[in-house]
Amino acid sequence: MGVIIAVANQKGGVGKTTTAVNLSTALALHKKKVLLVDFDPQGNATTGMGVEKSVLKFTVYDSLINNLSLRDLLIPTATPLLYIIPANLDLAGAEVELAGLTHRESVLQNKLKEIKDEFDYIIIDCPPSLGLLTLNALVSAESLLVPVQCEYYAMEGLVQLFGVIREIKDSLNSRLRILGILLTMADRRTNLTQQVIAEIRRHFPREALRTVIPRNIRVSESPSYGKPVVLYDPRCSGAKSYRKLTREVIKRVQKR
Amino acid sequence: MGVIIAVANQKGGVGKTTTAVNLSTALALHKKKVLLVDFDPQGNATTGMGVEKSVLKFTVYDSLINNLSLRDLLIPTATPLLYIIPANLDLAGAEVELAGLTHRESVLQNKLKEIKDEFDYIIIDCPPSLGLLTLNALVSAESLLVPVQCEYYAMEGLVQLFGVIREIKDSLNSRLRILGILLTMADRRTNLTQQVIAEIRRHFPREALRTVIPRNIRVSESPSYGKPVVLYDPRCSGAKSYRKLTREVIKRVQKR
Ligand SMILES: Nc1ncnc2c1ncn2[C@@H]1O[C@H](COP(=O)(O)OP(=O)(O)OP(=O)(O)O)[C@@H](O)[C@H]1O
Ligand SMILES: Nc1ncnc2c1ncn2[C@@H]1O[C@H](COP(=O)(O)OP(=O)(O)OP(=O)(O)O)[C@@H](O)[C@H]1O
Ligand SMILES: [Mg+2]
Ligand SMILES: [Mg+2]
Repeated sequence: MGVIIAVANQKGGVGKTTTAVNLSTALALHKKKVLLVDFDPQGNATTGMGVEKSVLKFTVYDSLINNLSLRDLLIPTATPLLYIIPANLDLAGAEVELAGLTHRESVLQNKLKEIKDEFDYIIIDCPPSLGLLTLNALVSAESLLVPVQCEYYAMEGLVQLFGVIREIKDSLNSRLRILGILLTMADRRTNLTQQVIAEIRRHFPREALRTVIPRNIRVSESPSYGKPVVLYDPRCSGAKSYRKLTREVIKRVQKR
Repeated sequence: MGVIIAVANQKGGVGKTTTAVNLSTALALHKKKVLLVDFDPQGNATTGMGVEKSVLKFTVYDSLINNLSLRDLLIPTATPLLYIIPANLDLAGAEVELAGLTHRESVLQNKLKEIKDEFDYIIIDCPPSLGLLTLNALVSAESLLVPVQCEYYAMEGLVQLFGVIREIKDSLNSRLRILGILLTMADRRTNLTQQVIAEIRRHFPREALRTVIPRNIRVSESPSYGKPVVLYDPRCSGAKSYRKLTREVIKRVQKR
């Protein structure tokens, strides 16, 4: 019974793609069958998994607008048990094209129904906005993972995001729960990081995950090799913390 | 005759707001009369300039949807000659509400016409997307400043952005020019930064600005004090590089 986790935060550059790519890969290394859905027109998760965008005939756009089934779109990756549904610039058009439909916020949910049971986990990487694409992901998911950079502006956005989550729970998807808030790019030497971590743990004691992802150059190098950092440099601090996150996510999902 | 500069890049977290806030302030310190338009529903530029969002009665949203004039919305800041038009969450609604209008991409342009000549510079901070808000900014502006983080994913987005710019020049705004590509959060000690800078200078020799903004903790601390880094810590490397950027921008604008 596939657990659907949306990785979302409208603040840009907080580590959504990096988290989606590494969590998916680490879950597959735990022998879970995983589907990663790239739901950002930038297609960073597609590139981060080593898929060449320019040769793709079909992407997730074709399931939303041209009614292709997701089963026809998924591509195997270098990691056994991990599959990806790629994205490219076409997806930017979907935001406008979906707006005209009656059930515009549940198009992805209906598509995922067809294949949900074939996977243990489905991870959705969202774009940095609260538009129709992210809305579709939040309606489809029962769990939400929110990466937050250890920076001031990133904290500001949380209040807005949690307000939108409450609205979605009340009207469109009562199953949606916050799986956790993940602190990313932490540099423990700085006061700012310490203040943000303390602030988040104070305001969101239940949601804040124990795992904190450190800032680590190997993490930002890995996309240029088309590999998640857990494969690119398994012994670095970034890879270790993403493996720790994966164990914490598995435990939190089992508790539900 | 106000020069309108849009600060845009659909990639998230590349330094758009930090650049808009510091460039605006440094231009005002050069005795230019400046208007900063916060055009991101996150309202980070509003917070970064020390404006308390919760007490605002009107924001830029009211000019787009309730037809208030921008002159009624601008607020003075702590820096003489610098004014801001604030934003808050309401602006997120504008993306959908504008979609139904006939000239939906030129609403901001028409509003700016009324006050354009009262300022030397108008700086627009854009959200991390290529939706209707950013489109309105690109139709209003004659100059585009593109911050790019010294990271792999940030480079990937440039190809998409330049494709959109070409379309806008051909159809909606023939005056639009790229003022420059600004490399941000550079850590010269890493290979990744060196590679990205070399790659950008090779692909975009004319557009790449000479000024490079270093990664500097004082820059990321400044928003929590409601001040741009050029006021918060004028002697740090981040502030010095933003002052250098400002001199380079003034020169490039004069050459046009
Ligand atoms: N722990 C880390 N240490 C160092 N760099 C990191 C880390 N996590 C992410 N990065 C880098 O920071 C940048 C932003 O991360 P990423 O692209 O994953 O964020 P995002 O939230 O998906 O961005 P967007 O809002 O554009 O979708 C990327 O260049 C990435 O390589
Ligand atoms: N030169 C720098 N050194 C260190 N930190 C920086 C620097 N420039 C920006 N930052 C920090 O990096 C984060 C991202 O910057 P900023 O919010 O300006 O980017 P943005 O492109 O406006 O993001 P968004 O896409 O969400 O609008 C912020 O927390 C900011 O304080
Ligand atoms: Mg991303
Ligand atoms: Mg911003």
